[in-house]
Amino acid sequence: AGALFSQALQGIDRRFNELFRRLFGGGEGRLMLTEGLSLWDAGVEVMARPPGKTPQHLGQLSGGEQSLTGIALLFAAMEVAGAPLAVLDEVDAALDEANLKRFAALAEECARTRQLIVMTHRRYTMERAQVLYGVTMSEPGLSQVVGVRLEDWT
Amino acid sequence: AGALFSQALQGIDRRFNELFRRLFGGGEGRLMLTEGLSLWDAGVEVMARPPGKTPQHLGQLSGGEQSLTGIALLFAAMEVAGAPLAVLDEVDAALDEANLKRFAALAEECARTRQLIVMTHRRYTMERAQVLYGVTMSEPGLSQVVGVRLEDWT
Amino acid sequence: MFLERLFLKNFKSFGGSHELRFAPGFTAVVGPNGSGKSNLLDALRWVLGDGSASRLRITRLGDLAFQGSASLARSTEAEVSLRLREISDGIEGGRGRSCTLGRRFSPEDGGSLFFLDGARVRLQDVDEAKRSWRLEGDRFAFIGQGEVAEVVQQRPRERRVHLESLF
Amino acid sequence: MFLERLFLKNFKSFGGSHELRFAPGFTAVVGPNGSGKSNLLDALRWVLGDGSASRLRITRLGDLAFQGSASLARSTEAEVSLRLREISDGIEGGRGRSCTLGRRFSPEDGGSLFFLDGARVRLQDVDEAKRSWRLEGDRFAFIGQGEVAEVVQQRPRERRVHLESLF
Ligand SMILES: Nc1ncnc2c1ncn2[C@@H]1O[C@H](COP(=O)(O)OP(=O)(O)OP(=O)(O)O)[C@@H](O)[C@H]1O
Ligand SMILES: Nc1ncnc2c1ncn2[C@@H]1O[C@H](COP(=O)(O)OP(=O)(O)OP(=O)(O)O)[C@@H](O)[C@H]1O
Ligand SMILES: [Mg+2]
Ligand SMILES: [Mg+2]
Repeated sequence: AGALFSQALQGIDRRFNELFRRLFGGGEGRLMLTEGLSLWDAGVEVMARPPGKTPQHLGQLSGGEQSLTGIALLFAAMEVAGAPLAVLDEVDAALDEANLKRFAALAEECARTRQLIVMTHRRYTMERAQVLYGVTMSEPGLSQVVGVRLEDWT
Repeated sequence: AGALFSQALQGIDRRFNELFRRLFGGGEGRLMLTEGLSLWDAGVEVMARPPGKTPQHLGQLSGGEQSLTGIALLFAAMEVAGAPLAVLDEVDAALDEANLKRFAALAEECARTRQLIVMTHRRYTMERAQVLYGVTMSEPGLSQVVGVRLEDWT
Repeated sequence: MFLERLFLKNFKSFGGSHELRFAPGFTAVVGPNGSGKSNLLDALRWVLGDGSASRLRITRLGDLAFQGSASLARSTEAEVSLRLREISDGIEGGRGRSCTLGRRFSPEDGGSLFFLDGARVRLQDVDEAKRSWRLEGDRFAFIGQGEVAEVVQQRPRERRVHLESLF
Repeated sequence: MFLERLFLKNFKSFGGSHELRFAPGFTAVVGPNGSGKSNLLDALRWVLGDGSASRLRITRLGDLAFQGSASLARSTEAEVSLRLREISDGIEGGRGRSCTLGRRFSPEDGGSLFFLDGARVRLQDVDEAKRSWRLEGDRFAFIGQGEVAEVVQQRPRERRVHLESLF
């Protein structure tokens, strides 16, 4: 399991960098396996450098930059793991318009190889969906699901 | 200090309920001082019931409902405390359009008695501002502040 | 494989019976604050075997049952079922095999019951079925509301465990 | 009272000198992800005496100094100053009294230095000035990014302490 994972990690690292550069329009994202005293101590470190910025401690990234980095890492890991499905609840909440458009395009492409179910308030994201469900309250406290025409939500 | 605070808490409770009902369009929000073994154990419990819904454990509220409840509580406490200033960093991120409009109207009204500095991506919020600053990167890694005309951001 | 159909009955705010059919590709779920979008994610987690109170945003199992509204009485029971479908190779034009996972909570049962294609099974059987459908452990990535930055904020050891769960 | 003017020099991403004048009422700060909006909140916290690494989103004090860009060299020092203004009663049409708080970090100083109207002071003097301007403790409400739901998620005891800090 340890060897499998460090092999997989190299693949995730490569894919993470590709997706990071795609979502940020440049820069660099890397994963590193940090050896511990034992297999249990091993950890995965992340280096995320937006384009033109100096490499920094992840906590210094802005809220939107952290979201985008998280998305790149999760999509990369899913691809390498061959996960058949992802359910993403409002992962685009902190993204500005430019980043949101890039995320929506990536999600659409990702959904050609795996199933994606995405809860969102953002128009660019919902426009990419093949199936759009609207959830509303038919009366307070009682949810209902309806098919939605995109024009109602823009 | 203990007596001062439990007196103030009754005021915050009243104002919290008013602001909760205003932001949610109904329902009820209450604060309760829970007695502890000592003054140090005392705590403040929150009851938040959106209109038409049964009272529930706060963790069951949706993301947007939790944001709105937090905003009502913080504004109420600031008013009763007479705090001169509030800086709010993207508190409106999780709000849908209807809740966002009510928040923006409340923020504008609140800013008549105290100073409000609000970081936001949302158009309805920025439209209420008297002064609008745009922060951008003049080059990667280097921030700059510019005055903004609202048309550039919509 | 993909999730083909999700059925909910009295699960959280979904009083009564409800059905969703997902796209094999990209499905978006939209709606106002508090309408029930995240509750759908909770339903998926729960039917796939998750019992964590914090991930399900409850304090007791009874919180999963519809608490009632003006015109619909509260329920003491909750039920979710999920049909999984194999993506067909299309040679004969038919659909691939399918399997339906179900979970039901009722106070009399003292906990929740699991079902596989209608037959009562144990949690181990659900895990076995998930393995055969490549859904074992957390191979499916469920990112809850507000959690997307978590993988960036985690400690290296936690992140390793999280990523490994996908394999 | 209100914050009239914020001056930053080499503070985080604000390389070089920058100035903002806030409305006595409602000021909105907008801009793309990573442009520096939250850094302005960090500057306000820091100049008002906050030293918490987690609230300032740093690991060491040196992280506060501008790390450089293509055309502007990195800096080892950082400086923020904040002018507070009393809301005038308007009788004589003049502005109320003002006071300028400053804070400067430089590696040689081994920490940060505080200034009040240009004169070097200790942290206690800053606290005293804040008291006289009704800004003592956390009487101003600073809600950081992602923190608005915190007051709802806190335990009752933590919430009491948080609310009390406003008084
Ligand atoms: N057992 C239950 N019975 C009835 N209503 C419930 C039950 N459990 C939770 N709810 C309610 O379901 C509502 C919807 O919650 P949910 O988190 O799904 O909203 P959401 O659509 O994700 O909203 P947001 O956009 O704010 O994230 C909440 O108001 C909550 O009080
Ligand atoms: N000392 C420093 N020198 C240069 N850049 C820095 C420094 N400290 C932080 N930064 C950078 O400042 C940038 C802006 O951060 P900030 O959190 O203010 O963005 P923001 O405008 O709030 O974005 P968002 O909308 O995503 O919340 C980050 O990319 C961060 O890497
Ligand atoms: Mg939600
Ligand atoms: Mg920010």
